[in-house]
Amino acid sequence: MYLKGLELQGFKSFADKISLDFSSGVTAIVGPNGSGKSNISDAVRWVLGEQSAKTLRGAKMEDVIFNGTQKRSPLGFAEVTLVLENKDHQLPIAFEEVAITRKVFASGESQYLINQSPCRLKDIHELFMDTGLGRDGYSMIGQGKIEEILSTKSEDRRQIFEEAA
Amino acid sequence: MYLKGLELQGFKSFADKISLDFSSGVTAIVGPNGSGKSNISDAVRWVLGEQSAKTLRGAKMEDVIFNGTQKRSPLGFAEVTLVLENKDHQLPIAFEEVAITRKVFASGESQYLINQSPCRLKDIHELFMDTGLGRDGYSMIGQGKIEEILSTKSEDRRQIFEEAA
Amino acid sequence: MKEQFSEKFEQINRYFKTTFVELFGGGSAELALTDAQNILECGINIDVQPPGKKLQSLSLLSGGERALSAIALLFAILRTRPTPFCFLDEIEAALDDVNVYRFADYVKNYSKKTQFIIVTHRRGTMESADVIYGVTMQEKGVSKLLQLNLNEIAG
Amino acid sequence: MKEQFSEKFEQINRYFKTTFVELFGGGSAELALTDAQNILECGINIDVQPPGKKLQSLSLLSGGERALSAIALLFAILRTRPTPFCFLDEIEAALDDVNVYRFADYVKNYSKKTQFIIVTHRRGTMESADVIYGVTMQEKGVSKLLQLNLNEIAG
Ligand SMILES: Nc1ncnc2c1ncn2[C@@H]1O[C@H](COP(=O)(O)OP(=O)(O)OP(=O)(O)O)[C@@H](O)[C@H]1O
Ligand SMILES: Nc1ncnc2c1ncn2[C@@H]1O[C@H](COP(=O)(O)OP(=O)(O)OP(=O)(O)O)[C@@H](O)[C@H]1O
Ligand SMILES: [Mg+2]
Ligand SMILES: [Mg+2]
Repeated sequence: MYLKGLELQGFKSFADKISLDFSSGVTAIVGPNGSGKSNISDAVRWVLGEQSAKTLRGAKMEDVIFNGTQKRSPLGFAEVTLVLENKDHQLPIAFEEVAITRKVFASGESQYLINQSPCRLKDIHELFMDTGLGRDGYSMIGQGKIEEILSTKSEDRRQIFEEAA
Repeated sequence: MYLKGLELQGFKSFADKISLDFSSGVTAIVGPNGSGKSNISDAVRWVLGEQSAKTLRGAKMEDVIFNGTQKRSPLGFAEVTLVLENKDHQLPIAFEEVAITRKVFASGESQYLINQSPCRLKDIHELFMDTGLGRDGYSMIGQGKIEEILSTKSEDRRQIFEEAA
Repeated sequence: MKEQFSEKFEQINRYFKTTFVELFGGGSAELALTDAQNILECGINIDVQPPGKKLQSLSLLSGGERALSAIALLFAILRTRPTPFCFLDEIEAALDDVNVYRFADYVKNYSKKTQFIIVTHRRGTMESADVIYGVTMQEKGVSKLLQLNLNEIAG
Repeated sequence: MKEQFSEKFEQINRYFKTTFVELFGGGSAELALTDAQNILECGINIDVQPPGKKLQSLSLLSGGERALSAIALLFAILRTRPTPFCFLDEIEAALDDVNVYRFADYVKNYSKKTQFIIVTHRRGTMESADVIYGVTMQEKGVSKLLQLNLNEIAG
């Protein structure tokens, strides 16, 4: 299983829709301070079902909606779609290509879709449960967070081995 | 008042004696990871009277003594001397040039000197008390510590303004 | 007591508004007391607006924007309460090259009144130095010091 | 339960000893349980010895040595528990240029089995990429994306 692509619209600083196609090897994301690079990894965490606004650097979930600039007004929703190739069926679902979509409106209402089929947040969590891509996995290391791996107090370490087991 | 020079011997990775002369403007310290740059700022904190081993990244004060490599044996003491120009007498002492020396032995015994005259740690603290160079000042920002300035909870901020006042 | 506090707060605030604009090349920032009735005990909010962006919580800013805001606040505090010298250990690590040059120019100007000793990996910061010391460990585990010229440093 | 734990611990430990030496070009490292009688609840010590140096507490290591040790441990965990892809956001910020290249080569090799998406400011890391996306904010506050070639990036 690997990431094919990502689409963002209205997510944080990505007011206009953008899409990325990932290399099967190494994809680098570069740019000046504050340009939006970490916002892209926030988008991936979010579409995979992140529930903590704090992990996404906000105070509430609606903080991920583009909130305007001095020249543009805020948008009414944020939407992210992640496309994965699933020929090995590592995701326990019949499809060979899986598109996960998450959308949130300024009203607070949320929508979740798997291959355009509405589902619950719970279904997205269950889909990725055995892939190590969950929130306790080591698949996403945030900015400034690499040293945390060294603080192996017994609670943290139990997590490493339980995740790894 | 400004820094003229610094001498280190046996302090952390500085097994052999070294000395630096500081520019009155900007002095840069460069070098590879682990070469000893931050150890130099640890030496300045230490000679100015730092009492917390943790601030110097150790567990006890004797951790600042060069503890040997695969080819060299540990040393018996660490000694640092800081020389300051004091023509404006910002340091409340008659001398126009002030040399502060701190020495610690593997036994735990410590020595402190001001212009080669033995004194107590307390005397060094009092000498620098009104200069903003104390431990609550903003004269020394450690590696990875710049963001802490943004966490202005009321206890921290009271410190800023009391220091600044 | 309260007045002295309030006066210092206003002074730092005034400097912060200036240092921020100088380092960011625009935008605006200010410090705000959360409870004007209880200034000795309430918290302080730091409101930051990078050029062209809207005022948002500090947490939503990028790593580099937070570092540069912290540097602006540091310089505001140093102007209110000058120290004879200042030791900075890699405080510009999160800044991109353009911001490192802004920081380096700022330090260069400020160094007329305050002596700076800066540990750095960044070329821009090195270029603002009057004296450069290189620390090396040719013999593993043992530090040596040598004075360098900018053109001797690779990269 | 205890056995499964112990087995996983040994596996991560074995990988860590290797990844450390690969990234540091020498030295040694290992994980140690603080209480062999109570492995499900005791702490773990991380013992690290950069090349030529003596074994010391992690806290005495430099910023760059700690970051590189953390990266070595991360890769050991990933080898024990592979994930299909891995997102890294500026994890090499504290490394000097020589260590960035070691990190970049390591990722390049590892990317045959695992897909990496890396946010970076460092040239060495960019050179290991197969695809590079540039994020810009020509219109302030609005992010745009464009695909780049290495030779289009200044620096
Ligand atoms: N909901 C939102 N609407 C509009 N802009 C937002 C929103 N949330 C965050 N931003 C903006 O996104 C920018 C941060 O982007 P990001 O953290 O991705 O930067 P970055 O490219 O990673 O920079 P650095 O190199 O400094 O880490 C901030 O300026 C922030 O104000
Ligand atoms: N008491 C000691 N005896 C010998 N070596 C020591 C002692 N204390 C610390 N060291 C060594 O000093 C080195 C750290 O030096 P320092 O933190 O100054 O590095 P640095 O140049 O700042 O690197 P970086 O760029 O990664 O921050 C470590 O390798 C550590 O093992
Ligand atoms: Mg970022
Ligand atoms: Mg350092």
